[in-house]
Amino acid sequence: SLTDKFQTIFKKIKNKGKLNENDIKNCLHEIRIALLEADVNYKVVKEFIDSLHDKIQQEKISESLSPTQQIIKIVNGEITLTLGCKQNDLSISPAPPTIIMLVGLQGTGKTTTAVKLANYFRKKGHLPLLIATDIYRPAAIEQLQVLGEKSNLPVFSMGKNESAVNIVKAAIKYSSKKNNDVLIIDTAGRLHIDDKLMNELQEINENIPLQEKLLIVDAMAGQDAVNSAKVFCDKIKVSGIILTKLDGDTRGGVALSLKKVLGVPIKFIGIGEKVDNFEPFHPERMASRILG
Amino acid sequence: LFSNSKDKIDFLEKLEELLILSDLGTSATAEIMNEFQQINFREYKENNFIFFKEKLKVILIDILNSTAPDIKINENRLNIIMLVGVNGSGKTSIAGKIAYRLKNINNDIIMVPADTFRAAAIQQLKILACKVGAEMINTKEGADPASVVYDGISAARARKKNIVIIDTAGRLHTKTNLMNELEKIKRVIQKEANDCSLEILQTIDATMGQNAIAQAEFFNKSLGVTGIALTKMDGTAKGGIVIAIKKELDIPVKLISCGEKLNNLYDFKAEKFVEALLD
Ligand SMILES: Nc1nc2c(ncn2[C@@H]2O[C@H](COP(=O)(O)OP(=O)(O)OP(=O)(O)O)[C@@H](O)[C@H]2O)c(=O)[nH]1
Ligand SMILES: Nc1nc2c(ncn2[C@@H]2O[C@H](COP(=O)(O)OP(=O)(O)OP(=O)(O)O)[C@@H](O)[C@H]2O)c(=O)[nH]1
Ligand SMILES: [Mg+2]
Ligand SMILES: [Mg+2]
Repeated sequence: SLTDKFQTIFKKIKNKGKLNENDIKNCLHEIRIALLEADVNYKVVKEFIDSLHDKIQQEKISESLSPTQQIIKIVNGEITLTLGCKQNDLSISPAPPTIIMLVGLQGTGKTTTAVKLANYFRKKGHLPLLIATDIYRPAAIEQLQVLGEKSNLPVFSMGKNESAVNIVKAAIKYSSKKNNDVLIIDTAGRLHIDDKLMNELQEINENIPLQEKLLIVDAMAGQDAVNSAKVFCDKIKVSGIILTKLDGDTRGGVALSLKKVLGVPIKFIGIGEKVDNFEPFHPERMASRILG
Repeated sequence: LFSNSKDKIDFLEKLEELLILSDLGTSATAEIMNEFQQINFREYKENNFIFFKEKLKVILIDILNSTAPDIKINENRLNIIMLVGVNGSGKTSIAGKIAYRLKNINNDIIMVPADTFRAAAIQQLKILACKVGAEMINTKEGADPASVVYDGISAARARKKNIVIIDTAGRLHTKTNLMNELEKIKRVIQKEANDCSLEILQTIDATMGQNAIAQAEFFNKSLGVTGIALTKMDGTAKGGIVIAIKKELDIPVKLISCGEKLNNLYDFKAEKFVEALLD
């Protein structure tokens, strides 16, 4: 572990005072490897290590902490700071309904998360309505309907023959009669390089008053995650990220990459397939997980 | 990378960046970098480092090459192909694609929907089975997956089908009880069809990072993975994690899924894969 690697480096440090340049280089080398192994993006790691170098250089060896504890505390602090954000809850529209759209690459957990979100809003006293706009994937609409039924959450669908934006417009009309105040749109998984499907999202974004546009990201994602996320952000101005499948043992470095490069707040995490496997995002916990 | 490097240090740095960004991971990258440290750079700088692209290709192809056979259908016995892997990695889709490809050679396919857990998983496979024109075992959500597999094997024998394609539920490799469920399915297969040709394919999503190594390790330890199906290669991720997996666990890649249509399935060719990675 990183702690063991540092212990080896610091065994040789006898003097109190500032760490010498060579010690710092050794520490940074180990931190760099740890972050890359955690799937933090290569370019993000580079910048991060450079800024860490200055922080560590200014640090005086403390009397109460071992050098290892001190360095880990600095790194952990820096990651936590980068991951944190003031606005990490979902905003409610002043004029209902609040409309939330979930987007992302294929298989990241959008449909599952849509139901979790609806459940979350219901627990807070709202009347959510799920909207099925995945008109492509076999049995996608059925999947949302079965999940909705299991949790007693209503699902609006119009089959596969209407366009996504028309389904949403119809859902809005329907919801006003039923007093649904939160509408959650589940969209089809798509590649950021699929122009036709990216334009479908843009069309929804331009015609529907969306309160939140949430990018659903698989926590096991590797180096390319920032590239795809950036395209989603540029296309529809994503307002938040939900990281899924954190119930596994992935270090989840993608969180640091996305927050650093895009600045979009990570609002929630998925920690399982059940509807209440859903939690707010905790920067400090994520930081320790990434460092490993 | 290869024509813009001005000296050895610059080249090595760009090489490391390329390999890491392709998801090879730090240790596979370090080992490959080591091979390059040994070379005398001066004589190749004149050729704009093109020589190094070829050397890198050879190194990577060498890692990926395998004597493991492609997926072959043995006409004289029951052929069972089981798809396993973490949630959302493309198992059900590729089960349909494999059926679609094999339908052209041989009409005797039976699809087994052993994902009796996830919402509408059976319906999803049913739609693919219908598109392909392959039969599918009838079952309901909540049925015991091992029983569904048992039914699949009995049905194949009764209906004279010699290809059984089993779709399983997605599961994280860290969930011991779910991994045990897969081991139980394998025991059923070994008991009911111990003379069959068994292919256990693990789907790996090309967008995945280092955690895919742990996934391969655990699935392999539980079941013995005979091949990897690398999915979603039509995106911008390079899928280089399979190089790290081959290096560490010697599990070969057999299939590449390159899109969401039934015919977007290709046999893995190391040379093509490496060319695309270095592009
Ligand atoms: N373990 C675990 N599995 C999850 C989590 N979230 C979703 N899943 C599973 O991941 C798989 C994919 O989830 P979906 O909700 O179908 O993903 P999607 O993004 O809607 O997929 P597409 O619509 O095809 O793009 C399913 O097996 C889910 O049960 C999570 O937090 N943890
Ligand atoms: N672009 C692209 N999408 C793919 C590919 N393979 C699968 N998908 C998509 O990825 C999503 C998940 O595919 P599934 O086949 O449902 O994955 P799965 O592993 O069976 O998922 P679970 O059963 O929920 O664990 C779907 O939207 C598929 O259309 C591929 O090669 N390229
Ligand atoms: Mg979906
Ligand atoms: Mg499936």
